[in-house]
Amino acid sequence: SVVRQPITNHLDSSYFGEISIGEPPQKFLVLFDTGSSNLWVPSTDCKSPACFNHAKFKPSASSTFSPGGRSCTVSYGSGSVTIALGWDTLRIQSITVTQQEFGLSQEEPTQPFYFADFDGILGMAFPSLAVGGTATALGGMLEQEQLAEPVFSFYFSRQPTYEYGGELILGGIDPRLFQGDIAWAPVTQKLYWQVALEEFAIGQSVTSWCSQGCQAIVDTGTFLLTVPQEYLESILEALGAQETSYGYAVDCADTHSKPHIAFGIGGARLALPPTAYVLNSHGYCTLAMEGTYLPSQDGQPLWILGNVFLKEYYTAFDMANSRVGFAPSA
Amino acid sequence: AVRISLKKGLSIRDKMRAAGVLDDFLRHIKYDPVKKYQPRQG
Repeated sequence: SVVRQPITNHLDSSYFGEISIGEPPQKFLVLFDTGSSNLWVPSTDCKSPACFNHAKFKPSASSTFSPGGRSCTVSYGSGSVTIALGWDTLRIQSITVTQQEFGLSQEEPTQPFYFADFDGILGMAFPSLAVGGTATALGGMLEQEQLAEPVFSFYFSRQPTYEYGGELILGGIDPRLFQGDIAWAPVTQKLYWQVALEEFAIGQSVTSWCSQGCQAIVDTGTFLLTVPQEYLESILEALGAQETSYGYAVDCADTHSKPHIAFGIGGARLALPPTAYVLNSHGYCTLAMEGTYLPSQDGQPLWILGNVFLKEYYTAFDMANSRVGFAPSA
Repeated sequence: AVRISLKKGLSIRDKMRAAGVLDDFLRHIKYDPVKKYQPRQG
C-alpha cells in the first residue's frame, strides 16, 4: 500500500531561504525541511487567510508551467494543506531544475501557516516520504546533475539575526563552517534522516536509557530538542527545571553552572553546553526541550535533534551513502 | 557547491503565543512533536 505521511509538522522552526519557480521566476521564501519530502508554495487559487499574507504562485504568469491534474493532501496537525500538483522550473541561485514537480496550495490551515515567516516548504527527506509519490526537489537536482556532489549541509548561526540565520550548502561541505573531523552515522530508516543514538549523557554520567538502542531524527524543520517522555522527569530533575505553562523553567542565574548534555552518535560524543539548551527570552529562561510520547517506527525511544542542536553542530547529509555527518560548528 | 543564506524569523510558536492563540492550538491538536513522523499506510 502507499505510505502516506501525515506531516503533522508544527513548523516551529524559523529558518528559511529563497527559491524561485517559473519563467519569469516567481520568488518564495521556503523552510528547508529535512523532516519532510514535499515541495509546495502558496498559489493564487488559494483563498485561505494563510495565503493572503504570503507570496503566491500564479500559473498563468509562467510560460513553462504545466498542470499535473492531480492533487493530494499534506496533513499538518491542525488541518491539511491541499495542494494541486504541477511542473515548472525550480531555481535556487545557480541551480536550475526544469519540469520539477511541486505543489500549489489550494487551501492552508490558518494555524500555523498564517504566522509563518516563510511561504512554503521544500522537503529534503527521502523520496519514499513524499506524499502523493511526487518527485522531490533534491531528486530533480541529482537527476539533472545540478549538484557538485550528492551532499547538502546546514550551518545554523549561534547568534542568528533576521538577516543571517545560517547557511544551506547544496552540493557540498564547507570546511570553514566547522572545526575538527566530521563524525558520520548511517541512516537507519530511509524515510527521514534518522540515525542511531548510541548513548545520552548528563554531565559525566552516561544514562542507561539507550542501552537497548535509541533513534534520533535530524530535523531542520523542528526548533527544539525532543526527548522521550519517559526520560523527561529525570532530565528536568538533573537540570533543575520546573514545569510551567511557558515550558520547563530554570533560573537564568544558574545557566552556566548546569551540566553539559551529550549525544553519542557515530562513535562521537556530541555535547551541548547549557548555553545551547537554555533559552533566555527577556530574562525568562526555559529548557529548549519538549517531550514525545511516541516511539520510533521500530519501537525504540525517539529523539529529535532540531535547530537547538544543529546550531552547535554543522550537519552534512550524504545522499549517495545515506549517512549524516556532524562536526562542531565554527 | 551553492550557498543559500538562511534568514531567521520569529518561531511560529512565538508569533502564535504573541497572538494569544498558541495554547488553544496545541490543546486542540493534541500536539506531539513526533506525530510528524508517523507514516500511515494509505
